[in-house]
Amino acid sequence: YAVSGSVWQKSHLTWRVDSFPVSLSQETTRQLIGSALYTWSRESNLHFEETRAGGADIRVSFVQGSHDDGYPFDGPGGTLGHAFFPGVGSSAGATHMDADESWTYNVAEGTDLFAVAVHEFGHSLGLSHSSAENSIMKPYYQGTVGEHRRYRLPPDDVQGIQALYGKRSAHPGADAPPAPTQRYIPPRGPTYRPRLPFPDRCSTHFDAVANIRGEVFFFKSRYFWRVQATRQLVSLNPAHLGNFWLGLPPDLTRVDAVYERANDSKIVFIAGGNYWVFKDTLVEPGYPRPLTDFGLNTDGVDGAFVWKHNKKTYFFRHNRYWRFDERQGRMDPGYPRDSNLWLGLPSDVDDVISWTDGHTYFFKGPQYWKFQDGQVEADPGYPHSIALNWMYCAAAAPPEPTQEPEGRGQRDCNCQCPAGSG
Amino acid sequence: SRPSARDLSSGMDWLTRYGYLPPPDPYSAQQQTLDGLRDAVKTMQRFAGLRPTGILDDDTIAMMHKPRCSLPDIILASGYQRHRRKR
Repeated sequence: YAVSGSVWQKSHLTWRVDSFPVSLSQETTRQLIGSALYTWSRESNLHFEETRAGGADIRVSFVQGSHDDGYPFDGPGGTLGHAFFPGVGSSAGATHMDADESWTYNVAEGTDLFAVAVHEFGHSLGLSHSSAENSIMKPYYQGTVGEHRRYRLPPDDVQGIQALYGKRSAHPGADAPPAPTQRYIPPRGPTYRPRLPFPDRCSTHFDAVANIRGEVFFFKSRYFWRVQATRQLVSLNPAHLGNFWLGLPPDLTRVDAVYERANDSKIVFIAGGNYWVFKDTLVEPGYPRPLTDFGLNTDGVDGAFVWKHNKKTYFFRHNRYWRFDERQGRMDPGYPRDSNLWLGLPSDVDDVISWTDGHTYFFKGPQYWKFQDGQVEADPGYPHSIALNWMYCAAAAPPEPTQEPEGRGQRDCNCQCPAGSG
Repeated sequence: SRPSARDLSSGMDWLTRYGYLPPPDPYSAQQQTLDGLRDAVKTMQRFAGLRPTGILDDDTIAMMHKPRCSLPDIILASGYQRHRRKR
């Protein structure tokens, strides 16, 4: 076993379920949670009591996607849950389960809530992941562990919890909660679903890129990645568009351009010939509206951004661009113009941002171009790789020789060489 | 078989997320060495009960795709220590 280094400084702990899964009843969920805690108290000098009041020591909630604790969930499969170690701070004892899982109990299908809860409560009590063969604290989901009242912790975990809190005293407490009276029957047949095929951020081309509140959002299909102002990628896995931006059509497969309006900080999504306006993450009523509202007579746009030097919105389509004045609500005269006025820029860009560093970045395919503060000519040395400089991807490793040559001229060399290198 | 570039990339993501590789440092351009990657794969294989070859083989990739807990396996990430030293 492995310990986290922090323990509860008391042996009587309270618990509470703050939210519930859709696939199990509230009563069953509470029974399984109470029983999962009991597996730990049965072997140690710990006691648990359910409370309906706020401020419980161990708080269980079913949440989905990004939920502001640095451990975003990723839909069905993948990550199932996590819990915070004991200690100071508001997160201590918080136990989160991925609401997108199909939570079940003691059946082969779905994800067994009891098994995952026992594991996560091990973290809540101060245990880290174990590599021991039969430990419940192995990081990988191992399927159902059977009927919850019969379950006993494996020896490695018993040693771990007793090292932290001591052995149970001579007078055991109350029995485990009774078993649920009915077994859960999955509503939609087999619930096993493979992990969704996320786009690979290291090889994909992005549909749209936007600077929203100082963070750069990279959109691809129904997913997006976020890069903070410090250039830190918020998560290596993308978030689902519909889990964050509420109100886009569920059948929308991609967005073409996104930008934050200069005059009111609302966020505009463009897909095909339509656009939506968001206040924060919620769509405003009355959308979608047609792009003709902007005076655009195209079938769509490739990119859009607000240039910080004049607060005007630029729309790009193929080899032309337009300039829109949000305050006046109309297109500036003299547009469209040829996009090659931005020197060094290819046509048909994927999108454009004006970022907090003052520079303008154009994205196309796997590359991007940087235009220095207010300049209309690309910096020398560009384009650079989006994957390497924005997406935390490794450069491709050079091929390894298949056979070690013994010396120049002594023997024929059998190496894998780059094509065309002779 | 040799891992594809995609497997290698997602494997490195996985190893970083679960504490086997240090997180990328946005303030330096230091890249991961092949030796470092091999050691990280070995540690992960040992932890998962696989043969510690250091090779990102099919069994290892399959293990990386198994449903699991979100918390890292190796808690003492070097990134944390690095920032501690800097302060």
